[in-house]
Amino acid sequence: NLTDRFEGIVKKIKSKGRLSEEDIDSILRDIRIALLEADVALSVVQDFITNVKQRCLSMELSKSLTPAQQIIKYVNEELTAILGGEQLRISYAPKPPTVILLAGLQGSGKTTTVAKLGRWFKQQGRHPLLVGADLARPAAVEQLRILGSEAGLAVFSEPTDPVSVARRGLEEALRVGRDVVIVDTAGRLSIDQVLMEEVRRVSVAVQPHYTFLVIDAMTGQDAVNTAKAFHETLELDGIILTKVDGDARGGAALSVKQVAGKPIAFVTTGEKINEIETFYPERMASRILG
Amino acid sequence: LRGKGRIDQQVYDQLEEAMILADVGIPTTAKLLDSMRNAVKEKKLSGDASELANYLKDEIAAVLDVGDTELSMEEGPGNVWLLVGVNGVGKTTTIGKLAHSETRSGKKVVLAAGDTFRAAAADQLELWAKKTGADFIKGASGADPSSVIFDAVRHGVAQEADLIIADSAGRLHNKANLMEELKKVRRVAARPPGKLTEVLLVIDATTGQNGLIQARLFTEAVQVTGIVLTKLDGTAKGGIVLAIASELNIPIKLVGVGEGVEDLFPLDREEFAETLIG
Ligand SMILES: Nc1nc2c(ncn2[C@@H]2O[C@H](COP(=O)(O)OP(=O)(O)OP(=O)(O)O)[C@@H](O)[C@H]2O)c(=O)[nH]1
Ligand SMILES: Nc1nc2c(ncn2[C@@H]2O[C@H](COP(=O)(O)OP(=O)(O)OP(=O)(O)O)[C@@H](O)[C@H]2O)c(=O)[nH]1
Ligand SMILES: [Mg+2]
Ligand SMILES: [Mg+2]
Repeated sequence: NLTDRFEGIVKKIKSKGRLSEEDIDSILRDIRIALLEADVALSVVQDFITNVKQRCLSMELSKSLTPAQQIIKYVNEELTAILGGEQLRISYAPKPPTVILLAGLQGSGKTTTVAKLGRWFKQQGRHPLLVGADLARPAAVEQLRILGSEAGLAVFSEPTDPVSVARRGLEEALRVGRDVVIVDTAGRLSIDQVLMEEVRRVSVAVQPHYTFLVIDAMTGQDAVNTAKAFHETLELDGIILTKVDGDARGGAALSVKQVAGKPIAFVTTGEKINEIETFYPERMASRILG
Repeated sequence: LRGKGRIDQQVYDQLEEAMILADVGIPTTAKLLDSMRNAVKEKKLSGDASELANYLKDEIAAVLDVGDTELSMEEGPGNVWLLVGVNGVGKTTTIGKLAHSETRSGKKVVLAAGDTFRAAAADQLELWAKKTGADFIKGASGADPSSVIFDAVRHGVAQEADLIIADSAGRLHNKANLMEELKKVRRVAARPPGKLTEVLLVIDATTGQNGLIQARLFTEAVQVTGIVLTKLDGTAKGGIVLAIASELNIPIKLVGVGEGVEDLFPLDREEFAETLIG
């Protein structure tokens, strides 16, 4: 693990009041490598290292920790602080329904997550309506219908166009008294201008109270491009990190958090409908550090 | 660092950054840059920026030059291609595209709905079968995927189909029980009268370093014969395939560049290298 890697370098550091800048740079070089190997975006790593270095330059050597352990402690704290911060707590619209919109790249886990959120809200005593606004992918609506029916959740869709479906879904929720609407959208590339415009128009049509970017935990350097583009187009309220039951280090979590500046609201931990949970920044921080 | 036999540090940093941003990863990037530095030291290369970039592109194309990039097909009916990979990478869509290109080139194709787990997986594949004129075999929802594939192969051979393309459920490689299930699927797919001629691992171009671990574990479990790199039409560069090719000696056979039926092409190594370091 990271501590063992450093002990080698740091063995030659004698106990002084401060670490030399050279010692700190050598340790931070290894941290930089660890973060890049964990898929944290390069620009995010650079900013992160700069900030940690500042802290290291003014640190007093601890009596109980080696310099390496101390720096790792700082790194862990810094990671946890960036990943955590303001927790997203769903506050329901005074005039229902509360509208939730999910967006993201192809295959990231949106449709599955819509159903999971539906069940989650139902457990909170709400009456959600799932809206299948992905009319592009073969059998996408069918997928949502099956997932919804397995969890006793209502699903609305019609074969018109995504913006109309979303709007009509909202009308339907109002008509029958559903107090939460969760809109599934088609996967799309952040550089596809036509489809980014389409999801913007879906957002305008239903005025979501929460817009979540759904991102796969195994995403690499591309995470910043995705986060930037979706945030610029939709103004995100939060992030949902999927497939954390895999063994990817999950550096994308840090990248997306840093770029969008919005909380990681949920993580999903499997394919079953109950496999969604709150995000724990400390756990993610140590996972990223490896 | 300037002058003869030396590389301008700025040029070096730019090339390193391009590779890191492309998900090439630290070990492979270091290897490629070392090779470049040695070539300059041995005066085989000047320190000129464009010459260095071209050298790197050639090296990248060379790394990818492993194995047979043709899709393997033997004479007679019953060729089986099995698609595997983690969740959401593009297996089912890739099968649709393969059905299209193979029926276009005169082959009789059967699609086997080997994903018996995920909601509407069979429906999704059936739509691709309809679209491409391929035959379609599915089982009951929740059925043993091996039995569906077995039925599809038997049906295919009876119908003198050249090719049975088998879908499998997405699964994370760190789930031992799911990898065991896949091993059984492969055994059954390889059983006569079928001839298992390709096990294609689908890798999403947005995947980071985990892609190498995926490749290792899927190869260990089911002897992957080729990689399909999907979603290259996005901003992600898919650089992790360099490590996969060089460590596991597996060819990148195909690239997916969109969601349409024609958006699948053989890998062009030079073009890939060119795009990788921009
Ligand atoms: N292991 C695991 N698999 C997941 C998780 N979330 C989703 N999946 C799987 O990932 C695959 C893709 O999920 P979908 O919900 O279809 O993804 P999507 O974003 O709606 O895909 P598109 O609509 O095509 O963009 C499916 O096989 C899901 O079962 C998760 O947290 N863990
Ligand atoms: N842009 C783009 N999207 C793709 C490509 N290949 C697949 N997709 C999309 O990625 C999403 C997932 O594709 P699937 O074929 O369902 O992936 P899968 O691996 O079968 O997913 P699971 O069976 O759930 O594990 C769909 O929205 C596809 O349209 C590609 O090359 N480019
Ligand atoms: Mg979907
Ligand atoms: Mg599939």
